[in-house]
Amino acid sequence: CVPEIDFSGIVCDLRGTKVKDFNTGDRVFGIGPIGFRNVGHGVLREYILAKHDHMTKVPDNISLKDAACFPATGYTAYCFLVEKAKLKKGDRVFINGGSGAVGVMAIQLARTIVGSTGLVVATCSPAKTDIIRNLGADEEHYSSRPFDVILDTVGNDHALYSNSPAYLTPAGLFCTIGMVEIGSTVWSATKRLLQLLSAMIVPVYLGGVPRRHIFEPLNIVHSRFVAMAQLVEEGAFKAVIDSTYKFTDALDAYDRVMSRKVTGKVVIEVNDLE
Amino acid sequence: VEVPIPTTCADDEVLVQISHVSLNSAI
Repeated sequence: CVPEIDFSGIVCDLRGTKVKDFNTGDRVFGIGPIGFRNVGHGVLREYILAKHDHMTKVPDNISLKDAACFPATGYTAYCFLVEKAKLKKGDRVFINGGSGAVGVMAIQLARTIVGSTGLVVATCSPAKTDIIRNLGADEEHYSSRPFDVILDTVGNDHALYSNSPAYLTPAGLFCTIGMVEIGSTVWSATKRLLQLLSAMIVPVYLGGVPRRHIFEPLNIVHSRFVAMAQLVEEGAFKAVIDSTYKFTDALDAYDRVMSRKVTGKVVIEVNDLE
Repeated sequence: VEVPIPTTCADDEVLVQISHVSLNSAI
């Protein structure tokens, strides 16, 4: 099975297709088959067949290396903060897991949207506080007014949601992205999935938490992906690269991911096509 | 393992030569 879904590259053949919005030689970035474990082919290879509505052109001011960091994580941050939570200027946002791949995107995007009158609070390990503060986070520890939006990019502790009435406004939205940690068992992953489903469907009069909760798998909508790319071009968020590996050193890249010390993205250079 | 270059495209697909890939630990 060829893994991974986030890619950048160059369009090299349009023969046999009805695609009109790309030309040979275009720099593109996008998301490959999300269920690659089922179909057997992800994007960590030299050539792929990509769905035209799962990708778009790379903005001229972004390198192909940086572009590879955005597809799934930038799109996820965009969908939850902009499309679902409808974040606006002055809002207060809490991001659990601020130094992860989605977290670094979410902090930057949230900072751009809420502006100087809003608040972006994030958690991270002590060694990474300077990094996420430079991305736009205001505080690492919260102790004042409730938040309008909570984005949980870690997702391993249901108590963060079940206790949320203490720190999330009644009209606020709790978004869960992370669900399965490295090393999870089938049982722990199933239990977590059931918790997330119950959080969305159990009404308050049956003991549900009186705060709105959403959790949904990655679902690519081309117009949203293009909107995310527009924000990348405008500088709303930038790539945060933890480390870069050659294609032949891919296993070392996975060792780095498994170390749990990653800040942002681990990138593999398959062919430097710049 | 040698992975062959795709030679045919569906109507909604394009052939892309990969430059960079970023890893997703949670997927």
